[in-house]
Amino acid sequence: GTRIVYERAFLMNLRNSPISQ
Amino acid sequence: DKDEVVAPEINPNEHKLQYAYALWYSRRNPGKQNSIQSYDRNLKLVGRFASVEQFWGLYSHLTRPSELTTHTDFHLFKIGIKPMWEDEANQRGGKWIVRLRKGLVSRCWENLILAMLGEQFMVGEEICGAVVSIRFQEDIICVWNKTASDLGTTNRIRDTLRRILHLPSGASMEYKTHNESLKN
Repeated sequence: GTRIVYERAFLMNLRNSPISQ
Repeated sequence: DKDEVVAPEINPNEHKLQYAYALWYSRRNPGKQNSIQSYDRNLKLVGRFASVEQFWGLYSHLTRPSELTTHTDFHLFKIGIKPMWEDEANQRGGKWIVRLRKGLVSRCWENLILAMLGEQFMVGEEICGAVVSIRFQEDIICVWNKTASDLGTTNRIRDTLRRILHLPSGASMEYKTHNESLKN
């Protein structure tokens, strides 16, 4: 299948999402 | 221990990672002989994650590398690969070693693991994991890969490391096969 690639900025944006706590 | 090899479940609203990972912690007793057995015994599983959200949930509660005491290590490896030379996935492998002057390690470690989780190395299945080691005069970060003899892969890992770590010119990078490390 397709490789799941995430840029640093995208990962950083999810840092404070409620489900990351 | 079953936990070491099983990826945690994720909810549909989470962002799945390409691989699930386990985070390990170890602390070396300075002066004591470090046999394979004692190395294995010193490895403590801190947590596992399979999504971006699970990663942050774990990472946010961790001590930053720069605040760890000397002789401690974090090992972040794909689930199913133990951070040891003896693991099947590591037996023919090696690692890039980056030595950092004090003060850089927390930022470099974060950049490294974000690149690993986000599949920025672009070397297929080759990455096994990453290690950060807190030492007395300097800190060390390493990236382990499966096939030490694959020059295309090791060069690409080196170039990616240079790019994501923003290393100062003159920062030393060295590649070592696990076989060489075993002999020393």
